[in-house]
Amino acid sequence: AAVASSKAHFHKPIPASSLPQGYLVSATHGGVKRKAGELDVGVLLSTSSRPTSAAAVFTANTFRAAPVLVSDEVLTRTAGRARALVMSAGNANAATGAQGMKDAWAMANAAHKLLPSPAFEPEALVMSTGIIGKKLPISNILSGIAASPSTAGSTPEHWDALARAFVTTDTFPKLRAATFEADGHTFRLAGISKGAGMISPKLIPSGPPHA
Amino acid sequence: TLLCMLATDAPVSPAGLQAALARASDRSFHCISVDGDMSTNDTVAVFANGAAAPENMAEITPESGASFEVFAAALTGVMQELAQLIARDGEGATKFITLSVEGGATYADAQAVASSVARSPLVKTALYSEDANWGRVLASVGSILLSKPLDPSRVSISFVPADGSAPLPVSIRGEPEDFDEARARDILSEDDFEIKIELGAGNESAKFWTCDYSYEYVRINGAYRS
Repeated sequence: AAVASSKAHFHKPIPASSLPQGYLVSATHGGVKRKAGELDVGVLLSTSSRPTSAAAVFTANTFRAAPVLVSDEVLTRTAGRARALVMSAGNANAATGAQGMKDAWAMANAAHKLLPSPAFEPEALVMSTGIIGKKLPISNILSGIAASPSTAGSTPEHWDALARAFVTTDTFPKLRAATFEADGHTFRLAGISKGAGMISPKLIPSGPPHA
Repeated sequence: TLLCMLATDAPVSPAGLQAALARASDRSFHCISVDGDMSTNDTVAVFANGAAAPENMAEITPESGASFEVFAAALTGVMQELAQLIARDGEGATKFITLSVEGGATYADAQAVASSVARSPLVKTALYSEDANWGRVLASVGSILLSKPLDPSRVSISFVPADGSAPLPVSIRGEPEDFDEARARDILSEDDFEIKIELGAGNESAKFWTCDYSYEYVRINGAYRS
């Protein structure tokens, strides 16, 4: 039986010159993943003095997980002006009922409080990935979020750590960036993805799912 | 599960961001499949904070013309790279396969054909064993309803190496080609290659990215416990 050759070379840290300005990112170990010290809780905060916009597309699966439902509602409530993202890996917080919703809101609120001058409404989107049908170890995750300011920064190493926090069965962190010119100015764009299995996405904007 | 987050320091309005994201998703994450299963948690989120813009620069909107197009193209490019990395890193995958479908009556037809082949367990296991089993590809192409029926005598299939050398036609206009098995084996023994499918029904084309199925996929998912 053939086995996959290493794919580690596809992991490319982003050069500092391609990193977008006005963001703080962090990654901590919240204890969702079992190995000690493994990064599994991440936060992105916009620190820009200009208004921040946010947009998202979500799974069309009828059984949308709590973080998906919360992110959808945050985008609606803020009219696309969310300024933060919080994520956890190792547990999907899917099919977890009312407690799952409370936990996802707790993540959103905890990340929201880290923003400079937070508004009354939560401005943080939420993502989780991992096993389905198990309650989130929310106290661990909230501890990880609370600890994130001590690990936050905007260097390539910080972005790389955040990409590692997303990883579940992936064999390498996935991080890419680009620069582009608009109206005579240079702008930067960076992105992180994760995924290796249960992959056949159909993504739709805010609103009810229709898989 | 697919998760993706993107952040830019360009000033983009919420409507501009949502419009660009919808367009980019259609050309990136909607064009990959590892195992045909849709997650409960798939999310792609993008932020734009304007931190690199001068104070007097207005936000980019869908009506901004060239600025919007440039931003949407940059977003699409990065999302395509991130989507391809996921297909490449499919659980247990040993191959990264680009499906190029040309000659579709509509874009939706071309994409549906590509998606059907990309999700076929029989195609994916044949690719794992480096078998140019074009019959399985053909069966998968013909298994879905399109906007108009395909004419089998106009459908062709080729395997295309990633090194830029000549493609290997295996079926031309519905007729099996007497191809060189050793050459086919050479192409399919590489980690990356392309399957090109000509439908002969129109001028629309689509690309899709997938991977093979290996024993390792079953081992990983058989061992995964809730």
